[in-house]
Amino acid sequence: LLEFRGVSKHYRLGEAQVRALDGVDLHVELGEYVSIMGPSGSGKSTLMHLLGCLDTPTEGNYRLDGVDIETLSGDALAEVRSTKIGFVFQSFNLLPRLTACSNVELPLAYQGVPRTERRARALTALERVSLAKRAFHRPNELSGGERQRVAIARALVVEPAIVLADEPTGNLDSRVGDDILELFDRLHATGVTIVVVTHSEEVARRAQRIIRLRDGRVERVEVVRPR
Amino acid sequence: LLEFRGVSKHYRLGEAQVRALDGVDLHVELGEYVSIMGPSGSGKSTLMHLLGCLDTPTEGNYRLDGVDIETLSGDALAEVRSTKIGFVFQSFNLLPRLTACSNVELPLAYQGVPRTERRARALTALERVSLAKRAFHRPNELSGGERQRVAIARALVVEPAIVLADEPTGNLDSRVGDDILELFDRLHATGVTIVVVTHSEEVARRAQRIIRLRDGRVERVEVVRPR
Ligand SMILES: Nc1ncnc2c1ncn2[C@@H]1O[C@H](COP(=O)(O)OP(=O)(O)OP(=O)(O)O)[C@@H](O)[C@H]1O
Ligand SMILES: Nc1ncnc2c1ncn2[C@@H]1O[C@H](COP(=O)(O)OP(=O)(O)OP(=O)(O)O)[C@@H](O)[C@H]1O
Ligand SMILES: [Mg+2]
Ligand SMILES: [Mg+2]
Repeated sequence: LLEFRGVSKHYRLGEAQVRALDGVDLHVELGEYVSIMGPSGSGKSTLMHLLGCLDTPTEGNYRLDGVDIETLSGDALAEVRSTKIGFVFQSFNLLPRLTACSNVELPLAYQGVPRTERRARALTALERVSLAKRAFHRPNELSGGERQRVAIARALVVEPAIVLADEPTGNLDSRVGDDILELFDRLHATGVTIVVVTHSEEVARRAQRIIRLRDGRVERVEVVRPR
Repeated sequence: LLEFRGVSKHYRLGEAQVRALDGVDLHVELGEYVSIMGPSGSGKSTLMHLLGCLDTPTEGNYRLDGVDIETLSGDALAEVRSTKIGFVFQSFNLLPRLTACSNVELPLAYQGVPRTERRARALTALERVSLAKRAFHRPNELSGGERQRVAIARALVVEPAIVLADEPTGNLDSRVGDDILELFDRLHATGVTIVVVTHSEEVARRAQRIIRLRDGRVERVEVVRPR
């Protein structure tokens, strides 16, 4: 389903070149649950942004669902992002002037979903992350873990085929974090493909495979449970 | 050293009142290492902002080093914040147009430290969090865990008497996270007062006492190790 072949991402900073990703081969099957681990700065978020079509590789090839991503137009890429992929950002990326509910409604608004239905689906999504009582707070009126959960609700509200979650439990206590992971388990059971970046071994082991990065490369892959 | 008596923090949102903190009594001794735990939304960051003189209570009294905080002028409060307290924010609060190094230099610039000395101290602080090689990147050219470490370096560069760190290892892998905690241990050994908010029991147990919040109140206090 998701396939990287020789994918690199380089940044130029003045004279220096930063190799955030350096020749990565990996694949994620349809319906698989994979976690990604590695030291801070090893390229995990960069990899997730490429998987989510939010950025393009400097070198190499990314094939998503049989389509080479480089061949897609800007519009087609936006279409893939908004209908197939739910992305939970490491730093949440909520719109500061919108309430939690409006932030969660946004992807549905892009899809032209009517207002009453959007509102209902957004409130349901917030309820699933135990945030219904904060639906009309703005991001600066929310705690760190509450913002993180709004970001999760927003990613899930379009019912995407692929969920890409960049450290989704980093700001959550263990009870609320477990609720989120159980939610991911239930989604996975319905056939959703899930990729989670995490710094916690315990969280990583909820997946079927763990891909470990180091210095922009795949260091090794572990099978946690067979398919 | 740090004493709350009956401290509350309420927010008004339209008709509703949110009690982020609700009648909190607590104390932290000079030179003590305390951690704060509790569910997402239980009031930890609110408590830290009050401890750090970044905000004022709605009710109750905060005495810092024998001084009632309500009696201090805006200037005097700013003085306390910039000289006595190093604050690591849960969402980092870096200035986006400054490099990591300039972000770390900022508190020293406020204190009138000359440019060459500021630069040297900032680079040393970045080195202590293993970030010397990213000193001239801007925040959007850094990973999540790298931004977190810039925030830590900035808090420590003024050599404060009190370090308030709101989830300082949330975005870090275990190796880098342990380095940060060992740095805090070394500071504590020199007499620095340390308060760390964390969602990890393991991180919390590095402290001498754990204060547990629930729904804006102190639920209980555990002694981890005697003074
Ligand atoms: N400006 C505000 N207006 C209204 N409510 C607020 C405001 N700021 C915070 N809150 C609410 O106060 C409560 C406590 O917030 P706080 O940030 O202290 O929680 P926390 O314990 O740090 O949580 P987390 O672990 O998720 O970071 C939250 O439920 C939040 O929604
Ligand atoms: N725009 C940029 N310009 C230069 N370097 C960059 C840029 N963006 C990221 N980097 C560098 O690329 C490396 C990989 O970044 P990335 O965000 O993928 O790391 P990460 O594995 O997600 O780390 P963390 O666990 O800390 O979130 C980092 O060392 C970072 O400094
Ligand atoms: Mg990252
Ligand atoms: Mg908080």
